[in-house]
Amino acid sequence: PLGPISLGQDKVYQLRMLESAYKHMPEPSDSEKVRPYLQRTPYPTPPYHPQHSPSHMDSYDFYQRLSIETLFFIFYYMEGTKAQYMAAKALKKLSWRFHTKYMTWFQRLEEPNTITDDYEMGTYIYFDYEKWAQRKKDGFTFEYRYLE
Amino acid sequence: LGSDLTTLGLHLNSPESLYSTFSSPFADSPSRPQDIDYPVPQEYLIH
Amino acid sequence: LEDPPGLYEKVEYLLSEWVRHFHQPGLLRDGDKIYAAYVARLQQQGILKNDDLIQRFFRISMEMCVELCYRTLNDPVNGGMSRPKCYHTMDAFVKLVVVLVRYSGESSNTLAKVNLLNKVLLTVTQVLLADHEKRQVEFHQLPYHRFFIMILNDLCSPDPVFDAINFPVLQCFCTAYHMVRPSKAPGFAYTWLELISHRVFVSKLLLQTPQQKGWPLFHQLLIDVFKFLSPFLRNAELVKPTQTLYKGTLRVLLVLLHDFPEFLCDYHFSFCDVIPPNCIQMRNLILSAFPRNMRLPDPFTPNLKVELLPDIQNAPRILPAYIQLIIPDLKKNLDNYIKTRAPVTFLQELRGHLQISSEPGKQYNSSLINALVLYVGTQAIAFIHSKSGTPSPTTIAHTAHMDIFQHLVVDLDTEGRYLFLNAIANQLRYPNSHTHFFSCALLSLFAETNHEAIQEQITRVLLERLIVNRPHPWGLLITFIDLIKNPTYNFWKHDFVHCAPEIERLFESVAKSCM
Repeated sequence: PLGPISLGQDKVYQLRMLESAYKHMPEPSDSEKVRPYLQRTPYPTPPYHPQHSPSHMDSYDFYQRLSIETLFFIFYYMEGTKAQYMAAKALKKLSWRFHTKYMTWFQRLEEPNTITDDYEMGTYIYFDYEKWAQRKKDGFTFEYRYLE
Repeated sequence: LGSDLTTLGLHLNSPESLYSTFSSPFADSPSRPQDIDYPVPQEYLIH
Repeated sequence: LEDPPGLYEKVEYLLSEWVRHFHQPGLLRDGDKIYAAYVARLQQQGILKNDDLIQRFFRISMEMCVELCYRTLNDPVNGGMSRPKCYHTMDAFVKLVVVLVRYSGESSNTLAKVNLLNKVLLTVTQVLLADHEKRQVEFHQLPYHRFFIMILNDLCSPDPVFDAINFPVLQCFCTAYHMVRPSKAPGFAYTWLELISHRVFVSKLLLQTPQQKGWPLFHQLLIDVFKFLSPFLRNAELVKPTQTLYKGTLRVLLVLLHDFPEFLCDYHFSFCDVIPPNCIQMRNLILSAFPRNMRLPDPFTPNLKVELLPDIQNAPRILPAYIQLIIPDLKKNLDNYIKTRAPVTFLQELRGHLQISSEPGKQYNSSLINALVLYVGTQAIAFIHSKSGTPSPTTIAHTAHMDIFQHLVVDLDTEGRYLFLNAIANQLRYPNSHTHFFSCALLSLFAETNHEAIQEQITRVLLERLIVNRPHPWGLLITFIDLIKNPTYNFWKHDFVHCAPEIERLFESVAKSCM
């Protein structure tokens, strides 16, 4: 039974300001660090492509089932985000190790022929970010002090 | 002023908390992991 | 006061030098060295000499970043690239503020850091309000949005220095956000709602701050947005901009309902005080909150014995204190009447205290009605418990408390009674002593009155809360189910239940869902 009330002058002004603000709403990128490598606004894909991310995609289990290349793509192209962190976790689970000096990921190919407290000498594969491929490295010394 | 609140893009039955992926009061879907700035180890900031 | 001659140029030079530093590679590696050298430069330039100059430095810097933003946004050449260009300078300025806060005073001197941050945030709010006032509908929220969100992210990232001043930092932000609340800067309202509901801000304020010290701060910010929306919501026909802000507020409340229901439980009274009575779904959302460790019995359980529920005796927490809303003079007479059930004149004068105008739709002080109803109810519960009883139609009958309610329900006009009945219905929440008492009180008013119009209005107040989309408060459901099932109330015999075919069908459908 209260019925409508007439808006006072101040509320009319506020509504006018709100309407002008409505013309340039905040965008998701306004609240996020600059993403140098991936554009923020999703690229318009054909409607028959999945338009919404799977609901459980921020679960660790989801990342574990991604391919190695996908995990490396996420790690290198989604820098500074939760996705990078989850990809790193999944890679470690798949026995890859991140070398902070060489800024890349290594995986032991076989039991190293020399192991000391500081390093392991052996054959590794590593992810070559420039070539975007895995490459083999014989006789490589994996120094522990550079591990994160 | 009633509306179906399950259509606002929030997983209201999610066992996880909603705030940690809440992207905006004006967004129709939660933030994706690649949208969330995260305190990763410095070494991960390759670029 | 005017800026000293040459200061503007000096700040411009220093800021552009900083922006260059910020964007050069290697900042991550040599950050501390670069910061220390730059701070020394500011000192050498006399910028950090006193508070006044520091404040001017930040104001001029912020104004420059804002101007650059407007020029970039308005320059058609930039097109889609204008936002990253705005971020480019603003992010650098934010980093400068963070560095200066971090390195101001000894690392243990938290006060110096907090004071500096407070000074900067208040300076930025003043720049925002001045810009909002000057540009009016041309005002753009982007530079301020970027500033607040980036500095919050930096100050809340894991860092031993900032971890030590977490709560004071949040207090600074809450003070600043309150200064630019929607009713002060409506052109900033969308961003403002985005800022206060940001995941980092919400988790720090509601979850990570010990002893719930952040709750009152967040409560104030929500009150700010409810107060801003209230007159628009009262008229129900929302234009798109208002509806967008309303929907955004609903999303924020849904996150709180899902993750922080206890916060909504504690502050429900003051939220319902500022939400207009016709904003039923938003109010239901708040009233539906219940503690996460509580399991609600299915309200449709046949012969549910509410009085036997384990939690039904517990008094819910009501924050902030509401009793001061009852003017002292009225409270004295009220206490006296509750104690002595006299004089009868008190009842006759009561409406006069509640009525504030004769203008339809604005006749009553609804806050006072809400506070009065809650206060009388809590006194009644205490009285019943003192007799080791529990609320029931018999234990609450013929008491001073019900005298007051029965008098008001008859003495008030339709508008006043609507507010009064809403004040009671707003207490129908999860199982607790208030829900129990007010459910009994409402049904008792229905049973005791011989005015069919009053019974109809009680039914309307309950029904309008039930026919909106979910969620529905547990206490509302059990009250309505009792009303339509309990033969004491003779519900189905009333004419208003059959006043029109669609109303009859509505009751039957609600009754069927209840059965």
